[in-house]
Amino acid sequence: ITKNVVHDEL
Amino acid sequence: MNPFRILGDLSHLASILVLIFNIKSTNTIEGISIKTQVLYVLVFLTRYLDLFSFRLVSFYNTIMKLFFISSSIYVVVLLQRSKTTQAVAYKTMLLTDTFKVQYILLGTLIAAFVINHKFTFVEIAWSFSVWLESVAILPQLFMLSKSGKSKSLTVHYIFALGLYRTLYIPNWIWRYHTEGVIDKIALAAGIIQTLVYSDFFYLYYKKVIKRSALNLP
Repeated sequence: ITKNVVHDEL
Repeated sequence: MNPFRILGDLSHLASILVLIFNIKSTNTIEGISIKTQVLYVLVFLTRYLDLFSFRLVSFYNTIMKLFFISSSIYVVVLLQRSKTTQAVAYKTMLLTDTFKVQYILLGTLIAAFVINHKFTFVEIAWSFSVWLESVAILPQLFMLSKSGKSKSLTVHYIFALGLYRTLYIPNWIWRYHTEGVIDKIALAAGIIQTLVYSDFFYLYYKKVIKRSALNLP
């Protein structure tokens, strides 16, 4: 499965 | 975290606080598009859904998200409140703020379904939010092109907004060189947003700055 996307930018 | 991003986020927040200060101190809303401000609230609400998942990225990230959501909602509250305190200005705003946001909402929704990192609700909402932010200033741009008057949209607001957008580009370059990672969707939407903003700034310069220069006694 594709990695869980973490959005660390606002 | 790099200085470009911190400065960019702070100038983004500053632009909202400047707008709030302008509305409250001059007690006028002339030239502000309520549609654009409502779209900004939608941008933050759809982008910061992860606040509810409690998988917090960092304290800074969380506190800034709360600031963005609350301050952008407060701008809309102030604009709505002017319905009673300055009915004429409010009516004028509605008459000149005529951009059809349906087109923006539909277009960005389609873009979100087609281009996203993962076909999940949170990721589609995030993608919708970045596409929406890139075009959210269009109602404001059209309003300015029609009316040309903009007491509340001071140079400080425009400058802070532009600085936020401008600083995000070196932030992405910095991150690419230090972490080798880049979010392609955020980059694409960010470039579109920077182009739309530069169009807005050119219009603002032509309409407001040069015009006021002409009015000098």
